[in-house]
Amino acid sequence: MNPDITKERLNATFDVEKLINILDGGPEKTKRRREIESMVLNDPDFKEEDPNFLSRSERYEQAVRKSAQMILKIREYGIADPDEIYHYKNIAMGNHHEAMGLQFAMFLPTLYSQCNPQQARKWIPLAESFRVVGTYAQTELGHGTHLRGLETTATYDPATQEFVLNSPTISSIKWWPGGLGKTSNHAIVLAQLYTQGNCHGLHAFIVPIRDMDTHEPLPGIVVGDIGPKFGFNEVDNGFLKLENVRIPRENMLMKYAKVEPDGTYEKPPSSKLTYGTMVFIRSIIVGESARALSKACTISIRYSAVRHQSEIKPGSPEPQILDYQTQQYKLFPVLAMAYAFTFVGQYMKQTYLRISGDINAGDFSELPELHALSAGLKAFTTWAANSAIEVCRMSCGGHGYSRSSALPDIYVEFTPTCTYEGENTVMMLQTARYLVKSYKQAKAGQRLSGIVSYLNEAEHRRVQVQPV
Amino acid sequence: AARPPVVDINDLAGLVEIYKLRASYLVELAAKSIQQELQRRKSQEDAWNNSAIELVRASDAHCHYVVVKLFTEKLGEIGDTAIHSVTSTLALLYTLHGITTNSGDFLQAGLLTVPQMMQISARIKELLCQLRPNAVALVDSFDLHDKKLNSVLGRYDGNVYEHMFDWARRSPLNATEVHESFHKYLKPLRSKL
Repeated sequence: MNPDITKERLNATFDVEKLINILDGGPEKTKRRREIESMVLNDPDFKEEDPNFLSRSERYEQAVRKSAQMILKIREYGIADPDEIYHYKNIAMGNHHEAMGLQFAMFLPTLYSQCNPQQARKWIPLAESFRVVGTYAQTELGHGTHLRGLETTATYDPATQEFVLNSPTISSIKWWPGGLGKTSNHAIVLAQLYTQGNCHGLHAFIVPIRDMDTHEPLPGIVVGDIGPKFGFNEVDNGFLKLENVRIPRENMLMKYAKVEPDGTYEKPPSSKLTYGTMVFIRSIIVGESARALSKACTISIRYSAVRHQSEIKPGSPEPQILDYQTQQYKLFPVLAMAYAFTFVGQYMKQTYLRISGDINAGDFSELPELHALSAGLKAFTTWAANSAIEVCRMSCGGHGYSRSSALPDIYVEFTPTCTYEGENTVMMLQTARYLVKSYKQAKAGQRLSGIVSYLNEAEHRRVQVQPV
Repeated sequence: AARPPVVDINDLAGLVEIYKLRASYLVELAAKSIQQELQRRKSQEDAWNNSAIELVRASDAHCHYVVVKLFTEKLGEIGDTAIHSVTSTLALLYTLHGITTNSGDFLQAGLLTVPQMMQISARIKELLCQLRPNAVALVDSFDLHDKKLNSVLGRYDGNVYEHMFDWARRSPLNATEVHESFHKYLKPLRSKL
């Protein structure tokens, strides 16, 4: 053990184990998390080559191998709790993402929430047995957060009771979905629904894209990897071009919206139904900000404790760089932010779990505020964490530039959170829409509830502050 | 001009309050910007787009307020005295640092004065010294296993340099003492010069 870092730990004024328990949510949670992590740490199947020393193709292959092993082992151990699955995967994947991430994060959850009973009976067993490996294809080459702008079309043909899917332009090619390039054999494709000559907006369709045995692309399907990226080397983010691909009517997800055999369209009961999923994913991203920050400042603060550099008093030994005020001023606010975002992440998750029961019971009353808050906090925390990780990397000097530090990996794997699941500026403007609406209600004398109720006070405060 | 509310820069609850006032101030600014655009006969959409900068700032301030509020509330749940003390220091640093990095908002809204800003900067320096003894313990509390961190610089045992050297020696470029490019290009180059 390095003597400097030993000395640092002896100086602590609190019990580290107790704080670990608080961050985990209790001693039992800590114990269980460590049990799960040790399952991976002691498992020879997860021995791997350092990804930094592998080619892109080798990295993808290693990630697919690990994904396949994780699936088997998680079942073998009977790990079912989402948090525990997360701990298992997190330690197995290290700083990198899972090749089949979207199967779990988007494809399966969408089947669970949007299949009607018949569809559920057919697709869920196939997906859970990995006969069907799926992804979620929404974003297009030329279109992203603005869903109404998506161009992919699904036109209903009553004569054959099929939908015909097309990518009418280059900008409509699906682009980015993880696992789409080489891994998946199905995709849930979001397309503008046309039936009886009318467009009914975006709907979800299950589209087979590769043969389930040969894995060859099916007729009318042009699919592949979008090429090397800043990071996400383990993931085959892909492109998908649809050329008159026909799928049966039953492949449109019909738990809410429906198309009858004759082409009649039936609207979903509420447009807010997809809000719940968005709020859930964005709440998870807030937690990701905290985790990325905690990694970055662990690395930079421990390194700053063992590195000695130049001098504060002439002739005296080189001090630890953590003793320089400038180094503290770089790193300690980031450390404080990591804690702040950890607690916010816990709050968002608890709040979502608390009201998701209401959502399922059809009570959407709290959803607008939570939707606005989760959008804003996703943007706020990911932007702040993104630049803070760079501060940590820079504070390690040249060694922060080496991949051995893991800081470049942490940065490139985290920075996409600023753009996916809603580009941050758009997220901020979504929150602003809610704030301005609330402000107007307050000005009209309406009592606001929830976290924006302070806008009522603002009205009151201004009266106080102005001299009469 | 309005007198700024009296603020004790060590009182987290009071600081949360001025974050809230900053948020409401910026929301009001954004709403007024839209109003002015509408009075200039702009459409609702154009008025909104021409106020987007204020709108993003308002959202940012709202979220910042939520974060400091939740952080402060979390402290109330921490029973252990020593941990309460160190996390309170973190919360105060986060809150004051947020004020100094957004000082324009707080000054423009009349929530703080320049002398108060100076006090806050001095207080931040004190908090850095207060945190210094616990810095490593605070990152240890994230309990990140070396395998999860996968970082030579951030190893738990702090033995950075020897492991950095080991790591470098495993680089594929070092698979042979002499890389094949020497024989293919550098050596022939000499014979041509």
